Formats: sequence, C-alpha cells, structure tokens
Amino acid sequence: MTYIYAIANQKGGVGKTTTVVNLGAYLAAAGQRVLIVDIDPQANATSCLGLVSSQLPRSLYDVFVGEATLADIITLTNRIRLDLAPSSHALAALETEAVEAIPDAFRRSYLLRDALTPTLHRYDYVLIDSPPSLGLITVNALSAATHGVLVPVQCEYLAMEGLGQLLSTIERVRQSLNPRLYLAGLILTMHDSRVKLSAQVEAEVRAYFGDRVFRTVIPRNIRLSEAPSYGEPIASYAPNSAGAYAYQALAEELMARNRAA
Amino acid sequence: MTYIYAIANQKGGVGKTTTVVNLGAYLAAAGQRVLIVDIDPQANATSCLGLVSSQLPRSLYDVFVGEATLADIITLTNRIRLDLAPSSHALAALETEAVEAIPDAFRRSYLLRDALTPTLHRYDYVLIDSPPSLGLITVNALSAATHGVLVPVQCEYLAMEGLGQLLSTIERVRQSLNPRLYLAGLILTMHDSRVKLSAQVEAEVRAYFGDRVFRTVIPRNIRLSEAPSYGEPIASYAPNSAGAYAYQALAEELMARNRAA
Ligand SMILES: Nc1ncnc2c1ncn2[C@@H]1O[C@H](COP(=O)(O)OP(=O)(O)OP(=O)(O)O)[C@@H](O)[C@H]1O
Ligand SMILES: Nc1ncnc2c1ncn2[C@@H]1O[C@H](COP(=O)(O)OP(=O)(O)OP(=O)(O)O)[C@@H](O)[C@H]1O
Ligand SMILES: [Mg+2]
Ligand SMILES: [Mg+2]
Repeated sequence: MTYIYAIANQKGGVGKTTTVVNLGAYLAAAGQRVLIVDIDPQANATSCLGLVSSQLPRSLYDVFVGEATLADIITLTNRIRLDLAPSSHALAALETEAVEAIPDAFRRSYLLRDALTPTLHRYDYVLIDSPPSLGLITVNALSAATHGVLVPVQCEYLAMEGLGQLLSTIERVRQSLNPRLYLAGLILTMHDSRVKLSAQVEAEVRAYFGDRVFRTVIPRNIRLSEAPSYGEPIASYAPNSAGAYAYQALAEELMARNRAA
Repeated sequence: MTYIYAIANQKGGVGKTTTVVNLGAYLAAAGQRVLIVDIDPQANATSCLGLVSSQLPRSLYDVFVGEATLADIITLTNRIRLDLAPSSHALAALETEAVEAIPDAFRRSYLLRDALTPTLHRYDYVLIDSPPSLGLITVNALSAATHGVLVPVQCEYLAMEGLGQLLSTIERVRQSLNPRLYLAGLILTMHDSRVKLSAQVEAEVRAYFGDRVFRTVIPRNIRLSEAPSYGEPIASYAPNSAGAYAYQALAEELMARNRAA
C-alpha cells in the first residue's frame, strides 16, 4: 500500500515545505521508502534536500510537458530511502501554458496523478509539497492524493482565516476530480509556548477540528529555519533539537494512525 | 503626484500584508491620502483593516469582470485618510477565467492599471498587496505600479532563495508591460536580534542590493501578529511597540526618499 499525501495550504509561510522535508526524513529513518514530490515552482523542498534546481537536468516540468517520465527525474538524496522528484522555476508557467495547451480541464488536473502511477510500487509514502495558492498546481496535488491532505496550520491569526477557503477547495476537488480526497489531518506549526496567541489558535483549531488535529505540535525552533541553508533535514542537521523531536513524533503518530486504520 | 507601489514576493509569509497595512497606516497618519488595494484572494489586508470580505457587497473581482468601477468598491476604514479596495475569494478564479475570457495577454495584464486610473487624483499613495505567486494577479500589480516594487524579505534562508526568480519576473514585466517598473526597495522583516541567521541574511542582502535596502529593519514583534485579530493596524493596536516604531520609521524613510527624488 502506498500512502500519497498532498501537503497544502494557500496561506504562505506556514511550514508546508518544512513539514514535507522533515516528516519525510523521519518516515525514511523509520524504515519507510519515501518519495518527496516538489511541485512548488519555488523549488524549496529541492533546495532543503541539498539540490540546486537550476543545475538539475530535468524536473517535474519536463514530466508535465511529456518530455520525461517521473522515473527519469527521480533523484537520490543524501539520506537512505528518501528520494526526490525535483521542481524547477519553469513550473511557474504551467498554469497559463496548460490552460492553452490542454483544453480538457480534467486531463490537466491529472498530470501529476498519471505521472505517479507507474512508480508507486517503489514507495510506501509519497509527500507532495505544493505552492501557496489554490490554482492548477495545487489542484494536481489534491487530485493525486490517495490518502488525503495534510494541512500545516501556523499558530497565527491570519493562518486560521484561510482554512475555510482551503476546505471548500478540498470539497470541490473531491466532488469533481478525486472522490477519495479528504482532510487527513491538521498539523499545528511554529507554536511558541511563550506567546498567548499560539495557545489561543491551538485551542480554536482543536475545538473546531477535533481529533483531525495531530496531537504532535511543532514548536517554533530556530534549528528548523537554519537547516535549509545546509541542505539537510533537521534529522541530520540538529537531531537533538526540539524541532527534530517534534517531527520524529509526528512521523510516529502518522504511522500509528495508518497501522490502526 | 500619486505614488503607486506593488508590494510583492512570491515567497509566502514574508510580511507583504503586514507591510501594506502598517506602512499604509503610518503614511496616512503623516497626512498622506492612502489607498490600499487588496488583490490577494486570501483577502488578508481586508481583514487586517477590520472588514469581512464575505460580507462586503462588491470587491475587486467585480471591477475586473466589468460589473463595477473602482470608485464603487472603495471602502473607508476606521482610520482617516486610509481607504481600501477590498478583495474577495472569487479572485482566486481570475487566473483561469481571464485566460479564457480575455485572449489578449496585454489587456488581461492591465485590468488593475486601467481600473486605478480614474481615481488616482484622490490619493497620494496607493499600496497594492499581492498574493504569494507570480501569476496573472501579481503581474497586474506589477503592471499598475508607477513607482516600482517594494519587496519584503523575511530574515530567513528560504526567503533569500526566491529573490532571483522575483527579479527576473520584474525584468520580464518591465520589458513587456511596464517600462517604469523597477525595484524600489527591499524591506527586511521579522528580524530577530537574538538569532544569528537574521544577521547573516541582513548582511547578505545589504551586500548584494546596497542602498536599495531600506535602512529601517522590521523586528519580529508579537504585537504585529496579534493586531490582525483585532482588525486594526499596529498604529491603533499597539502604538508603543517595537513593531509600530519600525513601521513608522519606514513610512518616514519612504517619504524622505520621495522628497529627495
Ligand atoms: N517550526 C518552525 N520553527 C521555526 N522556523 C520555521 C518552522 N517551520 C518553518 N520555519 C521557517 O519559516 C519559514 C516558512 O516555512 P516554510 O517555507 O516551510 O513554509 P511554506 O508554507 O512552505 O512557505 P511557502 O508558502 O512559501 O511555500 C521558513 O524560513 C522556514 O525555515
Ligand atoms: N515583524 C513581524 N513580527 C511578528 N510577526 C509578523 C511580522 N510580520 C508579519 N508577522 C506575522 O507573520 C505572518 C505572515 O505575515 P503576512 O501574512 O503579513 O505575510 P504575507 O507575505 O502577506 O503572507 P502571504 O504570502 O500568505 O500573503 C502573519 O501571521 C503576520 O501576522
Ligand atoms: Mg513551501
Ligand atoms: Mg499576504
């Protein structure tokens, strides 16, 4: 069984990339075979794993325009069982190019799902990092997810506001493109125990979403924002930090949920 | 003379909305007539100013589809000389709808510029808050700017990475849509003096961009993230906070630059 998750939230800077890279690294450390799919044109997940997107010969863009298969572009990272399908800045043009090149709205929404299918047998988990928007690229991520959407929610007021819009997009994609799509879980991020606002946001999100909110809360931890500049996940850069323990616990919690299901 | 600035950066969560709302409030407090234009479908600038986008009768979406003028939708805020052109979630569909409805790529890039022209005489400053992407909506913001782009740069590693992509988009828009477009300035945000990474990012950005970086640095300050939940800019919510002093100094610095020009 391969678990494919989309990690999405149109609010910017809430910890989508940080969650994909670090949750992925701890799932791999626990013995799972993991593929990280970076479909954000910023290519942040690619650089967080030590690769420079502009120096890679091919990326997901080439797969979407039919000039490569996913297997062609998959790159090894410096962690065992953790592979990457890299992004590139060229993906930014996909939105406009695809609307003109592929008139059928369904086909252009399934580009990622169709690309993933032949390689699924090689992986236990696929984590898709999406950009901060609800356009065609994120719709592709939502259409490809077999086990739902993981939503990082920053413990800030503005990050809560956008959840309604995200839920209605998930519902729209569930009805038209992916009947299996559901909200697999919310992950509270950048929680600062010294700050009242963090506790308020946590209380409100748990009150509204109940046990769809992971018990594990990711604290604000400077090591998490330093790690990308070394091109390593927190599991290698600072394995004894609060940020590392939190993402390790999150990986355990996700695997336990899936064993119980 | 009306100064129209686009506040843009495709990296999410770097302080675009916080800068538009608070810089705008201090420009208004200093006697300038200010219009905030919220073209982000998240409508965060709208809610930071105490308005609920879903309860407003019309928004920029109606202006772009030709069912209202900008003057019809401009809303007063609870601060004198600070008006708002509100956003709505409907704007999220503009990207796909406009490509199908307006085949001419130039016309659909000038929707905002053309909407602004009749009302410019009423304002000294227009600040445009854009979404975290480089698609049609942000291109509209860049095409409408008469005095350039203000780029908030969060003092984090990943936020620096995206600057190259932003600069090439600015150049592309300058050549094809808006010959006046240039990088008016970079604003360092969420600077934390206790954290080495902040000082490193500041040093690198100043070394690369020189005096295009504002001297004023916006510190990480919890009052700035609390203010949106009260629907007020920091100038009303916590006028004696470090965040308030910084945005006041930024407004002074921008006005001084414009007087000297
Ligand atoms: N728990 C944390 N503690 C401290 N810093 C964090 C934490 N999580 C993420 N960061 C930092 O905050 C910034 C935003 O995180 P990240 O880039 O992962 O968010 P994102 O949602 O992927 O952003 P975008 O919307 O641009 O894709 C980054 O600089 C990252 O290093
Ligand atoms: N200097 C600061 N100190 C502390 N918190 C801040 C500061 N500036 C912004 N914030 C908070 O950080 C979060 C991101 O800021 P903001 O929403 O303004 O960024 P943005 O670039 O507009 O995001 P998006 O890419 O989603 O549009 C918000 O919750 C905001 O309240
Ligand atoms: Mg990201
Ligand atoms: Mg914003």
